[in-house]
Amino acid sequence: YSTFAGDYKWKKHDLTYRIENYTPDMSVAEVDDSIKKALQVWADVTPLRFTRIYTGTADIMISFVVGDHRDGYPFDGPNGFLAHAFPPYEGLGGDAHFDDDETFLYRSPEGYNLFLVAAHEFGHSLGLEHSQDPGALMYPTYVYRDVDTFSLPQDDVNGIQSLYGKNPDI
Amino acid sequence: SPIAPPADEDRENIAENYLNRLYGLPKQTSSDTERRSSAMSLRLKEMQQFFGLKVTGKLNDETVEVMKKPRCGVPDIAA
Repeated sequence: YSTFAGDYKWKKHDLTYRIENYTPDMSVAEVDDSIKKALQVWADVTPLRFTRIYTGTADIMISFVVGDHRDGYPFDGPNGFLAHAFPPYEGLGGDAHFDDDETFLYRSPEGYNLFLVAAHEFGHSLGLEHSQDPGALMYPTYVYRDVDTFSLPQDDVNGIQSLYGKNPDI
Repeated sequence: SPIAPPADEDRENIAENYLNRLYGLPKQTSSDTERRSSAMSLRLKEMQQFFGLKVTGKLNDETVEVMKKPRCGVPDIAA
């Protein structure tokens, strides 16, 4: 695993997230569930806790955008770059952007599984860089995994716990 | 009908865009091709090393295949 050089980690354990808009590929309930589960992947192994808010600015702002969306990192249409997220800092930090030119799906292995893409991006939102371990969730390229049996690979567990410690409830 | 660009040019473009976006390859601003080629080779080596490919600094099929895979847009190596 790898973490961002510098002190890129949240100084608090209670974080907020907000879903700013939705992809037309999935129902609202499916997007909500995918995002919630993707954050829970990280909460399960750390003291981090996530609360959804519906107005104002959250620590992690989530949006579906296309092309140049004015953050200096334009998307490139279908395939290629699927999403990106910023490491923890004030403002844009923590925010996750999904390329809405992709087809995001809920359970099907076709298209791109939103839960898997989001779980990876939230790793960045929390301070993890890309891992060189091909089995890690934080490996840069997209690989479909069975979402019903998904468990966070050990490399990612080690990475996130190096930043925030273990889940005190376990 | 339109003439397809040569495959090599295609690969070069893919590599340039990829390395520019993810490995800090500066955008081409001068006609100094030797300097450009050296900068690209260096970034290619970094990329090949990151993905556990054979580190040659040269564009080969294996490297281009990795570049074509769908992926996250966050750079692999911190600027």
